[in-house]
This record gives sequence, structure tokens and C-alpha cells, in this order.
Amino acid sequence: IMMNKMSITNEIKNNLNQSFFHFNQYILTNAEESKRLYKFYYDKAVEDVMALQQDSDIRSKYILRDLLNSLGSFKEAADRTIEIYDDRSGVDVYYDEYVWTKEIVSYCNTFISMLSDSYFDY
Amino acid sequence: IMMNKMSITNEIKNNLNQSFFHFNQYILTNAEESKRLYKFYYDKAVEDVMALQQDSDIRSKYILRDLLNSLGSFKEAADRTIEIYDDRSGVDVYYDEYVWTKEIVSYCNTFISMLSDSYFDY
Amino acid sequence: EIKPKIVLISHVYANPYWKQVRLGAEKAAKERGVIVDFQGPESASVEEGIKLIKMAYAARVSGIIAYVQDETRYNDVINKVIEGGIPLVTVDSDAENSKRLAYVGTDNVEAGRVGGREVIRQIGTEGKVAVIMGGKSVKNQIERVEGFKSYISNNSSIVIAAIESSDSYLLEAELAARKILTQHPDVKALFCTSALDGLGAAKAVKSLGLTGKVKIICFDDLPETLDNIEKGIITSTVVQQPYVMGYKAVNIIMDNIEGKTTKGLFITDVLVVDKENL
Amino acid sequence: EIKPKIVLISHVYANPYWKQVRLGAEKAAKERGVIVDFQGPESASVEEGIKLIKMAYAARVSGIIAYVQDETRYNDVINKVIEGGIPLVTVDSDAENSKRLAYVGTDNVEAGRVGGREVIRQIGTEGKVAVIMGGKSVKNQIERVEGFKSYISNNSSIVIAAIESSDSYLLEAELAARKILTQHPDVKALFCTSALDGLGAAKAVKSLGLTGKVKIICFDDLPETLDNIEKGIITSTVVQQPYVMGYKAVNIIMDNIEGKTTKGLFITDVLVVDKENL
Ligand SMILES: O[C@@H]1[C@@H](O)[C@H](O)OC[C@H]1O
Ligand SMILES: O[C@@H]1[C@@H](O)[C@H](O)OC[C@H]1O
Repeated sequence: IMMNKMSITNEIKNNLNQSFFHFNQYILTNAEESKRLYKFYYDKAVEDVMALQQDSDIRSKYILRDLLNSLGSFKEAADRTIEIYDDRSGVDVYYDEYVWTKEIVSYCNTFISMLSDSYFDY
Repeated sequence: IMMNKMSITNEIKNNLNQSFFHFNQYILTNAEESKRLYKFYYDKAVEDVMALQQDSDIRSKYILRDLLNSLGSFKEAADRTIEIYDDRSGVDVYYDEYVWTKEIVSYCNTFISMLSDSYFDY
Repeated sequence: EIKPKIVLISHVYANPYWKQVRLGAEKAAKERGVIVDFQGPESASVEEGIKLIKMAYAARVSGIIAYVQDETRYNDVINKVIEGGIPLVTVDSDAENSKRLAYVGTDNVEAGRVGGREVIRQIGTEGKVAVIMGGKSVKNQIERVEGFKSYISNNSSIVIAAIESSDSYLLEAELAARKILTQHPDVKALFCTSALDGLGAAKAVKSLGLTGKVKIICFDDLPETLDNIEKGIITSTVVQQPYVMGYKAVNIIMDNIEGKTTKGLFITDVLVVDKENL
Repeated sequence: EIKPKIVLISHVYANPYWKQVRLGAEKAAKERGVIVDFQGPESASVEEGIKLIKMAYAARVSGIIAYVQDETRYNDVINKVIEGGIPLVTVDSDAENSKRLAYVGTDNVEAGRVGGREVIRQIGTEGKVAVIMGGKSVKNQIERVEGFKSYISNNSSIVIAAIESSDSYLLEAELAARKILTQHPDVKALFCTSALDGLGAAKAVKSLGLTGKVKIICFDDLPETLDNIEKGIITSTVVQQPYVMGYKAVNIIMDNIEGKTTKGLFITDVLVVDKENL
């Protein structure tokens, strides 16, 4: 069962990184399919977190809460970036939100590592 | 069997960090037991790497070689620091070697993370 | 069910001074039904300190207690947190021009003056001294040195021969002390402005056979510092109240969460300890 | 059995220019019976670049091919590697005062002059231009701008109105271009000194409706760069030979491992490409 949790944790990482990749592609290429895939992979990451929350020790519950909230913050920042970008504003207008989106992704990945480590220690 | 490899990988990390902790203690407190424990945990980390080398895919073999060599570099730098320190030289003489030892520990930990990731991807 | 979480971000995770801040915070947390997540940079890195605040913000924690290394670079992120609706209190070192709700800690400029007074008490009004500070760009270190220089300048002819930084590490403090004592053999005292600086200076003074010849006036009451006072290697120390800082900061956060507007400055006192009143 | 390994450390891991350096290196590696481990910092960070060299050294790899961001900060680690017995060759950007065995790449000062000559060919000897460089502290970028300024100064009355940095990122290059074109609407050309700078400038020029009005002279022949030349958005580009750099660097390393003392400078040529000779 620990094996399963670590597999799901690894999937969260993959899904998040895919989501971010497609968000980035959308901003760089304006390809509508990229916008769709950014959301698709985000939703998958959130589903995986919720699956892990179903059966979790107390320490992992705290990490999962941080991770779920951070995924929410990523979605918020990415959506704001996209909104500004879709309004045809120049890079100077959406740049700060774009950078903040990237930073949140790195925080999510830190929480994912913490989650993975927590499964070892049990 | 993947589970076993990840457990051993996690043990390498623990053993290395213990080895470094005791090396650090020796430098800070001059406690002979700390010198003994630094070597003891180093040897355990090396044994674990060699155990993983016995049954390894090609990609992990490359990482294991980097890790084993880096553990050797850590041991070299730590021994040099201790030698200078044991000669009653001041901190100004052994400081650079001490810092280099710390840096190598962080590189070893990076290789350990790469090893762990490689087991997921298979 | 899991509890709301307050994140406490220290100067350097492993620095032993912060153990007391943590204990005080955890006590208050227990009383108020929350938990404290103690964090800190692995090294005295402004980037890492700011990153931890941002991570806590992105994770939408219930409150943040933050040390401030360099307030010019912390102000924006503190403001972002406050504007995003998360209460933030600074502790031990302040960003008074930010929108932080409150500061709990030492008046660091005044503490530097107290240290200056103590140096004069120990060595008189003439001679050379040197300073070891826990970071050249660190707010509370700069303030302590500022207060010290001001007091020394106004009340003596003491000359400051050197100012070195340890970045708040023990070995680096010893290194700095050895460098000073080698380059300035006529230095009569070392003024050490962060918790491990005094200990590093003590190691250097002792190993160079200068115990009693070079006085050490430092900060805080780590067990090893008190031990070195007992042995006559450290002369005296300016003791702060880290436990109270942690305890109060959590209470301020919780008051704000519960709708009570607790804001402002909460200054904790310092006390000089030497062999006499050990 | 696993093969000896040569580590190739690029400027920025994801920068598409480095794909060609990697392909050339891998071809030579295959011919010589070794493997290449392509690495690079996630961002244009000198600390990260140095760390990767140190990691490769600690791991006792068979050889290191290293890009040099800021040679004053790279010299010591390069010397440590050479003194430790591991062959190291610099590529694309040099540390000529270090103990590196060889440098394979463009003469960047000369390439800057080539760019200056091309700007004059495109806009004449009067008017304002601006520069977008891939990092203000990056060795080969500094050299290109130096050669460019020298040529412009000696052969025209052209004025450089601004020099901005993209840190070698595409969005940042577009941001820099927009900033320049907003602040200096009379700029006649943008000189862009790293592979993604020209593409960022192209996006800005196009989105501001300035295609054909502001000329872009840039570096390298990424597919998107050539495509923009075809469309008339980019005027011309200074094309380097990254594939040859990678190929030659591996061969120099292998020669040294096999006892042949291959050292020194191996300069690769540049060629200006525009719509005519596309
Ligand atoms: O800021 C802290 C300071 O108040 C104390 O004196 O030394 C340790 C530091 O981290
Ligand atoms: O150094 C590289 C440079 O030569 C090229 O022009 O742009 C990308 C850089 O990484």
C-alpha cells in the first residue's frame, strides 16, 4: 500500500509538470489545445491528491493540505496570466503573473518531495 | 523488487547524512567516538551502493557509478579535513577543505535523488 | 482532523538560538488550538528566506511568523501576504515599513548600545575593539552594530579596528575571530552580535592562548555561552527573550484570526549577564 | 558494461541552441566509444553552472566540456578539475586564463564586429540602435557587445540608445524589446546577441506593428529564426557552428585521454545569413 501511494505521488508530479508545460506552451504559441491540456492535467493532479487524502496518516494529511492549496494557487495564477494574455495585452502586462505561476509550480514540487519522503519514514 | 531498491536507496541517504553529521561533530567537538561513527556510516553507505550495483539496469548503473565515486570524493575530503584538524592547525587552515566536504555531500544527495527517480521510471 | 497551521520561519534552521523561539511558539499554539510548523533556510540566504514565505503563502496557511534578513528585499513579499489575507508577524528582526501586522522582539539598536556600554565597562574608554556580526546585510545585525558604534563614539575614544561577518555560522565566527586577532594583535575586546559569534570567538581566543587578555562581549544565553562565561573565556553577554518572542507572536496571529485587531510593536527587554550574576 | 562518460554542461539546459552542440558531441562520442551526459542549469545561474562542474569532478567523470558564464568565477573550479586530473575543454564561451585544455567556439569579439558591420549594411551610418544581450555578466555576450560597439564606433555615427538583458529567455527577450521600443521609438535596429533574443525581438516588433520599420540583426539559425527571416521580420543573423563545437570538443577530450596532447584554441567561423542567401 505504500507502493501505491508513492506511485500516485509520482503521478501528481507528472501531471503537474504536464499542466505547467501546456500552460507555458499556450503562452508561447497561443495554441488552443495547449489551454485545454493545461486544465486537463491540473484536474488529474487534484484528483490524485484527493485520492491520497482518503487514506492518510496525520503527517501526510498536513502535507497534502499544503499541496492541494498550492495547486489551487497555481491554477489561480495561471488563469490570471491567461486572462491577461487572452486580452491581447503585451508581455509587459502579464509577465509578473507568469513568473509567479512558475514559482508556485516549484513550491508544489517541493511539497510533492516532502510527501514522498513521508512515505519512507513510515 | 523495486520496493527493495528504493528502501536501500533511502538507506544510502540516511547513512551518508549520518556519516556527515558525525564528521561535523568531530570537527566541532573533537569527540573520538564521532570520528569512528563518521567512518562506520560511510562504510555502510558504500556497502548499500555496491548491493544495488549487483542487480541494476543500465541507467541506474551510470548513476550508481557517479554516486560511488562521489562517496569516495567525500571520504577523501573529509579525511583531509580531519588530518589537518588533528594536526592542531587553526580553522583557517582546514576551513576550505571542510567547505568542500560539505559541498560533496550535497552532490551525493543529488545523485541519490536521481537514483530514486530512475526506479520510478522503470 | 488536522489543525490550522502557523508557519514560523527562522534565520537559519539549525541555529540553536531559534530553539527557544520555537518552544515559545509551540506553547502558545497548544494553548490556542493550532500547530506551528518550524522552518528556516539551510543557510543564511535571503532568497531561501523569501522562498519559504512565498511557499507558505501559496499553501494558504493560517498565519506566518517571519524573521527578516534584509527588509528592502522582504517588504514586497510581506505586503503580498498581507494583501492576500494571511496574517504575518515579524519576529527578532523587523520590516517596519512593510504591512506586517506586528513585530515582536528586541529593539536591536538599543541592544547594540547596551553592548557598547558593556564594552566600555569592561575595557575602559581607550583602545581597540573589533566586531563579529552574523551577516553584513542582515537587518538586526546592522542595527546592533549601529547602536554599538553610536554608543562607543559618544562615550569613549575606543576605535573599531575591524568588522567581520560569520554569516551566523560557528566555524565562520571562529575564522573571523582568528583573522581579526592575527591582523590586529592590539584588540582588547571582541563584540559579537549573533548567538554563535560569541562561541566562535571563544574558540579562537582560547586556541590562541588569549583567554582573559581579549574580552568577549556577545549575545544570547546558549548553554555553551554561559559555560564559557563560567570559565572566564567569554566576559559577558546581552541576553534576549526568544521564548517570549515565539509565544507572543503566535498569540498575536491568533488574536487577528479571531477578529481581535492586535497590531504594532511588542519590544522585549535585554539583560546583561556576566560571571557575577550568572 | 557501461562506458566512460563525458559531461557536457551548457548555458541553460532548455535553450534550443544547445541541441546542436549536443548532437555534435554525441556523434563524436559514438565514434570514440564513450557517452555524453548533457547537462545544464535550469536558469542562467553562475552558481548552478559551477555546481554542475563540481558535481562532475566529485563523480570523477572521464572528461568535462563546459560553457563559461562568468570566467572570473569559473577559473578556480576549472583549475581544480585540471589539477585533479580530469580533462576539461570550454565550448562556446571561454575562460582563457584558466588551465582549461582547449576552447572550441566562436571568436565572440569578432562575431560582434561582424554584427556591427551587418547593422551598418542594413541601416547606414546614422541613427539609433539598441542591444538585447543574453546576460549582462555572461562572457560571450559581453564580448559580442564589445566587438559590436567597437565596430560601430569606428565605422559610423550610430548611437546605442539602450542595452537590455534577456538572461537568455524568450519571454524576457520580448519584454526587453518592448521596453526598448516603447522608450526609444526612434530606434532603427535591434542587435540581439543570443539565440532566443532575436526571436523575442521578432515577437515584440511584430506585435507592435513595426515589421520592416525596425530591423533585427541577431545570432544563430534556429528554425524559428530562419522562418522569421523568410517572413521579413528578422533582417539577418550571424550563424555559428554549434554542431562542430560539440563534435570537436569530445575529440579533444578523447585525444587527451588517449595520451595525445591536443590543446589550445579551435575557433569556428561565423556566416551572415539573410533573405538572399537563406
Ligand atoms: O537573529 C538571531 C539573533 O537575534 C541572535 O542573536 O543570534 C541568532 C540570530 O539568528
Ligand atoms: O551561449 C549561447 C550563444 O552562443 C548563442 O548565441 O545563444 C545561446 C547561448 O546559450
